[in-house]
Amino acid sequence: DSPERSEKRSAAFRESLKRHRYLNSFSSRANTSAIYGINQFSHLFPEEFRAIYLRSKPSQLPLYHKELKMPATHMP
Amino acid sequence: LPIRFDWRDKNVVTKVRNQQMCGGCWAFSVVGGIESAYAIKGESLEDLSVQQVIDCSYNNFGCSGGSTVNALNWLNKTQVRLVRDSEYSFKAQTGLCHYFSGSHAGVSIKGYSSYDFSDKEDEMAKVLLAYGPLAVIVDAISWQDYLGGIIQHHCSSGEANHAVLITGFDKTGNTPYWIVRNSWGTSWGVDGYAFVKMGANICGIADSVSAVFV
Repeated sequence: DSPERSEKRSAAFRESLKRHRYLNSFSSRANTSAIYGINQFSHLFPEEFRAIYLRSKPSQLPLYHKELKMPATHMP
Repeated sequence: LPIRFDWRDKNVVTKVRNQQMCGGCWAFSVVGGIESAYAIKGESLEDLSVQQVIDCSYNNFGCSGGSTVNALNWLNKTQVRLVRDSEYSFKAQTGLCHYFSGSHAGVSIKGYSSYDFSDKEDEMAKVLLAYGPLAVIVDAISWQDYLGGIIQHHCSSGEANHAVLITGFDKTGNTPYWIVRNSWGTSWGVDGYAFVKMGANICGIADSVSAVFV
């Protein structure tokens, strides 16, 4: 990595550590709560992470009703 | 409903995969659902080609993103047969669609159902039991830092951005949760899985839910 790129990664990592502290501050109330920390994405800024990995688009869907029979819809 | 159920216990869920730098989560989610539906039907459990869906689903954008519902709509309309992963392997980038002859073995779908189950997660669990793992879209912004435990905060409904596969649920403890297979490799989360609290539409997990029939 170039020095600029290396510094960017370090900055992203430092930001990740701060973020983990905030996210984990909610966890102490119940021991089943999620834990957040360093993983393979800690060198990415959230914007970079989003741009690479969060690329699914939701669809507007009808609300499910008990009366609906699942296989009846969208059948060929 | 049973208090715990996981399709993995029936050996009908394929292993966790890694989408690498490709934004093809939507394809991993849909293909995972088809693999399981096929195995639940009594056929063999095998990895089907995610790359085929990424390259050929013309109503999506390959590794630049897509929708599970659009992918299922394409599979249903075209009756394309998904071939084995070994015959059309994952390249982590969008490529040209490779066509196979009509006689080539593969799995096509018979139909699918996509609904919004918000406020109806018990009904959603019944659908999971009846039809197999569910392809869903969640808000996964905070999942960048997830290590384990039950996700209960830090994500919202109505801002879905990542497709995953629900394989089961567990209501044995104080906090019931969905068992969610991701496509970020086994080193992420709990061996590639995440747990999301049930009953409050956490991360919008019930907003966009698809079951597939083969």
